[in-house]
Amino acid sequence: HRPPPKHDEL
Amino acid sequence: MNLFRLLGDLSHLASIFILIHKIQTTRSCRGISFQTQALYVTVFVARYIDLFFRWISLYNFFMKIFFIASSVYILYLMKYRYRPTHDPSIDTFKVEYLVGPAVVLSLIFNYKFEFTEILWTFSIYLEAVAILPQLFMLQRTGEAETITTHYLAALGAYRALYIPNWIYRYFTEDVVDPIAIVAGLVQTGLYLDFFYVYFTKVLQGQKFELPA
Repeated sequence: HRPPPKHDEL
Repeated sequence: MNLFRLLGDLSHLASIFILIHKIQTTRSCRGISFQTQALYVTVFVARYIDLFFRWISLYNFFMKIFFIASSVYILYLMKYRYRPTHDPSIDTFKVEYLVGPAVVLSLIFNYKFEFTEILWTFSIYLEAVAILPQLFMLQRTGEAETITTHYLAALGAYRALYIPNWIYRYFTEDVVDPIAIVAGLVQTGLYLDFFYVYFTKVLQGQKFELPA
């Protein structure tokens, strides 16, 4: 299972 | 970073420059929804609060600063500098109908029940629909200055370009962000009618006019 997104987008 | 995201960000940047240029050259914010612009300030402040605790890159840092600063500057132009040119009587969309559901949805559907994480989620949901007061205003007046349509086209292209970016990231980095993706699809979807008229009229050299 994937880690939660790290919010590296704008 | 990939080309789609870079082009998306540049398109976003361009949209802001076009809007400021429109306001300053025409010395008027006619046709621009103050409510939509106020929602963008809310979106940027809520999302980029992570400037205080998360470091991504120099690029990311300066873009965040720029988006917060420019959106506040646009509000200033509309509220003070060119206030008489803004007609609140056609900018009547009820923003509570957008903010309320965005708050509720972000409390239910988020990655982690933490304050800043919920703020991030809220900003994503709110951004998806923040353009509605502007589109509603366009619908009411039935026409728009050409420069305003360029602004909207660049702004719509920004989130549309994020879609191939997400597909690309899925394959190359195994990264998936369902909240951003679903909201981004909704956001792009809201522009479809506008894009249709933009491509069939404005880019053919005609004025942006909606059929009566």
